[in-house]
Amino acid sequence: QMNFTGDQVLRVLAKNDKQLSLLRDLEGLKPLKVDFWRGPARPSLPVDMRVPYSELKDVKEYLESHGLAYSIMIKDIQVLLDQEREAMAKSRR
Amino acid sequence: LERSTSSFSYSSYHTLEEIYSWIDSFVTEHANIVSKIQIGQSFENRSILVLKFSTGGFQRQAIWIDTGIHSREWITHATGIWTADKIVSEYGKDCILTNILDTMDIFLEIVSNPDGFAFTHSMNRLWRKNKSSRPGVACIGVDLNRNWKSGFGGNGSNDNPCSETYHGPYPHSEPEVSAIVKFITDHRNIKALISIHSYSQMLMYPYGYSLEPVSSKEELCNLSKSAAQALYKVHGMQYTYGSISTTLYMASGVTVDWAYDSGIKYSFSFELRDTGQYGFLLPATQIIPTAQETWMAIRTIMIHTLNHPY
Repeated sequence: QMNFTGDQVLRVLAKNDKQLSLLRDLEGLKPLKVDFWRGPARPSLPVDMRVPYSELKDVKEYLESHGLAYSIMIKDIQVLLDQEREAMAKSRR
Repeated sequence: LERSTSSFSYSSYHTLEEIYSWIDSFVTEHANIVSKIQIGQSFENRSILVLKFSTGGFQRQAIWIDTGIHSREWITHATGIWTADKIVSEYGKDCILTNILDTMDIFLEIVSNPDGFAFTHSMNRLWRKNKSSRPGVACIGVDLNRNWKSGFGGNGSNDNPCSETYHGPYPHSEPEVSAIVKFITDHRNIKALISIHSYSQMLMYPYGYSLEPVSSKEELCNLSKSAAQALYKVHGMQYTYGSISTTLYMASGVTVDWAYDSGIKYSFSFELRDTGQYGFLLPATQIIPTAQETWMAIRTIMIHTLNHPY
């Protein structure tokens, strides 16, 4: 199993279309590094993106330097995945 | 392996093997109303299975429901399994569902992307696409919800094989999509199509590939509203609804656009609940509440389809 320890999912709230296009640019700047769970759609909708641990510092700096407000929706994906596996094993037992 | 559905937990996530074993037990135990149809093979030669709920008749008007086209969205498969059980347990009790099944058939494909789903259990929990590969192409997988003919290759899809929204080399290139296309096209009497995804908490209708409203927009919008209201009453989950391109974003080559363009008027796509905490990794404790609310919306769409033949 691939391990996602330290990967986070950031929830970004873009204020306008300009900020939305900045998020779309990020996908180009970080090919295969940013995995949009909820893609950039419209300002009223949140954008969720999984960022690998190794890219977190860069991506957060990019967001902050462009005034993009974000919150950490999932602090460590692997913790959730481990809980999911444990719940499946428990159910099977 | 479970030998009967009685020990199967509908409030847990399951592997592909467990789901396929459950399907066999489920069909055996409810042979009077459910049968299993294999509509094709996946890229890695796994069976693509559809449950057929029918009380008789020949080539009746029917409703198609699919879950799991994006493999990492486990909540949709789990919702599909719960919905199958709900249909057999409510037939003869819920007069609306009984009316529907006395007149129409229901087809339910629970694992629309078996290779991707198996891969989420074996190697990569966050895999989304199928597992197709082509010579000379470094990356694997096509987004099965960008591979449909209508609007293929347009905005909101990607021609980069390494992207999560890669649309594939040509329309219906993927066996998982072409199996559904062939089945629905050969059937000729599917009157509603419901494709279940996760997550954004939305109920949407065509188009994704165009901002142009469909001719039935008003009816579909009103029906979405009713369905979202029925869903809300269960656990208070507030859905937004509208066409894909105006509610969410442009997305070309999606299932419901093809269905609508193929004459299936009542074509809807669900994006299931977004609690703002887990994305599509909803904990298993939320499987049944999510399925319960989704069922009420599906039921609303089905009874409308029954009452408005076309």
